[in-house]
Amino acid sequence: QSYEYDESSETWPFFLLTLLFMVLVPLTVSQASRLFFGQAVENGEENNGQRQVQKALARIDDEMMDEEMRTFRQAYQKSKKSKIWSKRNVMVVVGWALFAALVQRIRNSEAIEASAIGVFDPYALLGVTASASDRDIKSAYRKLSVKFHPDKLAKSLSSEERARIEEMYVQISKAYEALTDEITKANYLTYGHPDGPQTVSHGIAIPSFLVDRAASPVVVLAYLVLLSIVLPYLVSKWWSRTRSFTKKGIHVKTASHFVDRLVNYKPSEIVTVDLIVKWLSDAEEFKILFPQLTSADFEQLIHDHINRAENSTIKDKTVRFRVVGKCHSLLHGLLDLACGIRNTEIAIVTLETFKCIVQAVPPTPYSQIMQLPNVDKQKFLQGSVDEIHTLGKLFTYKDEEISKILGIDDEHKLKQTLAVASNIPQLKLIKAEFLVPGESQVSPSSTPHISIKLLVRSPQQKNIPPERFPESMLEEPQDFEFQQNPFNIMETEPLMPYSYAPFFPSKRRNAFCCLVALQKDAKILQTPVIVQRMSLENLTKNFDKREIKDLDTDFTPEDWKIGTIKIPLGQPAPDETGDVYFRVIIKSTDYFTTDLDFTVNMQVRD
Amino acid sequence: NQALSRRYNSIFKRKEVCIKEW
Amino acid sequence: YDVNSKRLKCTDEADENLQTNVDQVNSLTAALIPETNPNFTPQPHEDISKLVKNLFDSGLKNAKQNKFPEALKNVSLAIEMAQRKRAPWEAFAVQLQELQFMLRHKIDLLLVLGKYLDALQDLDMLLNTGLVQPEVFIRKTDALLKLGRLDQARIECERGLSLQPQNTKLKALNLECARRLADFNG
Repeated sequence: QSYEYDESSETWPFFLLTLLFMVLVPLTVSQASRLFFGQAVENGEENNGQRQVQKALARIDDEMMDEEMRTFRQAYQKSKKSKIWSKRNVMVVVGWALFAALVQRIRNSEAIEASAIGVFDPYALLGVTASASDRDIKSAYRKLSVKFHPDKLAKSLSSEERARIEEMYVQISKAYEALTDEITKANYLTYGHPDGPQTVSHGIAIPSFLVDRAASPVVVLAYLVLLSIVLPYLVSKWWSRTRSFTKKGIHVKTASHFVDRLVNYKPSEIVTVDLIVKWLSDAEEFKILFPQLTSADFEQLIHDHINRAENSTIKDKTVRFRVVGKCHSLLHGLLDLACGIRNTEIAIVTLETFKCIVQAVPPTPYSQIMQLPNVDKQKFLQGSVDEIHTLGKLFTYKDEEISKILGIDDEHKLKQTLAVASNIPQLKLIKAEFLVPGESQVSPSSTPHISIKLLVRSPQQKNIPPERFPESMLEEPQDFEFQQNPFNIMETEPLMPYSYAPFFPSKRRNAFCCLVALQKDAKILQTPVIVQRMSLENLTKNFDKREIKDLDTDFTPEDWKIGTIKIPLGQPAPDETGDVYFRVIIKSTDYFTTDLDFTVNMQVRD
Repeated sequence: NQALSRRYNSIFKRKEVCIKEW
Repeated sequence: YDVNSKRLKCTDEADENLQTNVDQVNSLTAALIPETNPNFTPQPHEDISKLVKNLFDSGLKNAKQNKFPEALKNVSLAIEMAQRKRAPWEAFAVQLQELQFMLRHKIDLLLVLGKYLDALQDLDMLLNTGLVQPEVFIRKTDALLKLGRLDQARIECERGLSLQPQNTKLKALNLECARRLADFNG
């Protein structure tokens, strides 16, 4: 009926200590590992090729950025990457400080010490270690009993001292019995004391001052506030945040707006980048960020960004940067929805819009050239006798001619431009087929996936016909692990390095979006597969098309890395035998380059 | 029939967009 | 509702779909009012069919005489007439077939006369109305190549080939696309 509270503060420090320990240890371990090991993995710098490409591009990216962009990026990166002074690290430090304070308090607490003394420790009493043998215990006992035997005491001792020594003798005898005599030993092991169960007290590990008359209303109030105000507020905030964003990370209102546009889209209207930008400008995310601006404002800001113009009335550049930065997730969300509605044209133009926004280049037949730094647009458009639209074509000319074509007089600037141009990855298809792991062909109702072997190359490099690569280089491993999960091979590739995108508000990595459509109805079949891992080491090879004349002498296939993309198919093969044609589209999100767009035949055979 | 007619009448606008884009 | 013109008008807040619906109702009304036959049927009107056929036939005759610009004019006029004069309740299947038939001839004339962009629009129209056949893709690839849209040409060619993998013309066009793209990409 009566509750004993922790009057002497004996128990609650331990309780708090345990709680702190349970939280601090995993937190400290995770923060430490993030601090020391996180860096290398995140940067994908494990691969030499990736590192080289990244280094080349990062330097130019940095040089081409204007001051406002640099300030913005630094601010953004600081808030994301302050590893040392993050909230979590501060919490860990404070936690350990509290821990130390509690330990100190326990040490200094007399009440705890008194209880500790009451604990019966036969080993300490006999002066032996816990691992002492029976013989050691016996000899220790004999020695001590001789020393402390009541009959052997000197006559000159006071009565208190005599009582104390007698007590000692009793304790030593008990200790000896606890370690040797069976019954006493059992008692000791079960109850912690040779005499059997001692008094055990149960109480509540809360210091009494918390439940005293004076403090208890405060405690009750604290509970009330916690349960009826703080908790509901936190839960509702979390819930509404979860509910208001879709799985892809866009606001539900934005998603429903996109779906509305997609469903009401008239096939007679040609999809253009302008149309996609118009759809983007109605996104809820923008309204939340800048409630005082209208959709027209956002549309103008995005157009200004793409055309590198200043027509908007909003002069604050950070507004533009934030709007443009948000477009990344919005476009991914739109792409996903467009694939869900099975509209191929919209999906493709969404990816084109992505490139326009990342590179701040309008969609023209010359976008591949315009994405390069230092290009004089006037000179380029007026000059070219031979129509140059692609990077590959540009590199058929000598460096001096290129400087004239692009209108770049400065040598350093020309070097920059050529470095960027030669490090933009191009994909070349070597082989594409439907594979069913463990089987030699696609049988009815099986689950095939599309296996694509490709060559990542630089626009500067000479073209290598796919036939030049022997079958042995394109083979898949046939072990059980591969059959279980054929997609693991993509995980072995390194992360793509940071892109050259000095106009985009944050550092970003290139990705390849893979779309699959059915040729019969020209409609997309499934959600896009985003590939973020691909080795770019081929880009570092010196294979200039202007220098290499003969593939037979200068080319060794084994020097080149073959990339693999595996696309799972969302549905099984048809039930009947026959040929089904699929169109596979693989587009880069960051660069205007030669993307892949080809047909694969699924030959369903018995 | 009306849908067909609308689609037919959109040809002029489509042509304009193509010229602008290309 | 305007009693004089017998037409509906949308308020400013109307969305696109409502506007389309209202337009449809208006054109239906406009076609119904001058209709004199109380027992009209979906059967295509005799007079209009004759008019269209006459125009079209004269177009074909012009083509046989290699007078292509006149042929194009007549065929285009025939199509215009069919689109404008026919009542909305006339059998859709008949209208569609007639349109597709005439469009195919118009496209060939456009290609001969070098009006590739117009041909492309008509080809897209054919595809949108469901005429998904290799012949359409052959012409579309050709038009796109002539317009310099090499990537798109190859894509259309591949789609055509997926319908008929052994089509010789498409295979030849495919090689042509590959050759021109190789040069385009340096």
